[in-house]
Amino acid sequence: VKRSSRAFDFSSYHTLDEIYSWMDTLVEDHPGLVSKIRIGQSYEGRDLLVLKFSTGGSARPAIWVDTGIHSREWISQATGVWTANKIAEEYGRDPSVTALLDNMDVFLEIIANPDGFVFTHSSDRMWRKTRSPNTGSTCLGVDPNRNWDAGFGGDGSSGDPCSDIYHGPFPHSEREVKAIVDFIRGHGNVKSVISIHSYSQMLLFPYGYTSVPSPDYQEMNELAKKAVSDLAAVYGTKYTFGSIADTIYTAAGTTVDWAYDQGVKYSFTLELRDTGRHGFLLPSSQILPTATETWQALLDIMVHVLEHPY
Amino acid sequence: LETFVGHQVLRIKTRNEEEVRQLQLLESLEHLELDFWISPSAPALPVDVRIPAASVQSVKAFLESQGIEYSVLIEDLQKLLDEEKEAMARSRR
Repeated sequence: VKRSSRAFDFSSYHTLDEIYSWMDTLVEDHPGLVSKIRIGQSYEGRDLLVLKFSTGGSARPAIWVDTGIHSREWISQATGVWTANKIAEEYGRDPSVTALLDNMDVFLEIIANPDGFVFTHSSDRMWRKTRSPNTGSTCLGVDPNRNWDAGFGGDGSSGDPCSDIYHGPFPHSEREVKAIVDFIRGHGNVKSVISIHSYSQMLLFPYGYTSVPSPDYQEMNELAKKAVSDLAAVYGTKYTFGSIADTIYTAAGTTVDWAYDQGVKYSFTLELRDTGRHGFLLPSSQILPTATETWQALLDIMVHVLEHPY
Repeated sequence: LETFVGHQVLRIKTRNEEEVRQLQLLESLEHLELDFWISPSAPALPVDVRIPAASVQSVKAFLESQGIEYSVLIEDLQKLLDEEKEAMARSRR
């Protein structure tokens, strides 16, 4: 019996193998639209897989989305799965998605930290970092959202390998980070980077390593305001928004700061539900509502990127 | 397999910069093995921290001695983890 991406239970959490297997069925179900790219290997040798949504052309302007770079934030990966399916299903049906994919490509890395994700399923549900060893320490792993070459080693990161915000020995030391760096640089036409985390319900943009406003602050702020407003219209979920440094705290070496400094203007990071009652242990019954409301914000950003070429 | 029996997650609400500084001091005390889910940054923002069973009383005593407001978000982390595991197994079945 042929498997179908439609038979997948989107309202449940899944293991890495289940998600990777589902990605294959999604590609099989949408052969003209979805393909799978291997952009590298994790420290423990797992494939780093990206879904490419494309209707053709070469090196079209593109949007990069990653979920779950912090492995314990399971709602992020689950939202990534749902979103991938949504993009595939809505092409040809939803005018915005259709217009988007007729002109741009979307790249979605659902499991940005596979070693950490597997570890959260097997040994430590609270694991956040990668699983690479650190010279001179018994503590494993680097925080992949402090490992980027953007204010690397600054405030909000730690030089202690045992810390959950350890920045690593040098920028892009983590294979999981380096793979994305190489991919985005190699592509050369990425116009937006959206990195999805949880929890605390926020939509953030550069900078994180400094409280100085970015040159595009005003436009990003307006776009974020619209996105969180449309998100809230679905279930009333309230998001705050603003620059990382202003809204939460100074955090050096983050994904979106690196992307922005590379010239990717529309760089955002989302912090999904909830506000703390369950934190990283958000019940699976909230996957569909979370993904559904997040979709509105994602669509706002993606359509804005399409309509504001640069 | 690491278990989290007796681990609690507290939500701490700070009212001023001094209380934020107190929490940053707490964060630096490695022997307590605290896991800050949301780190102390500004008085208006809540701080969520996972506390191993052995440190729960010490942390609560510290907060109370400083007059810092807190509430228990997760009473027993392992209980939630077990529920999550059960939900996944149920779904798979």
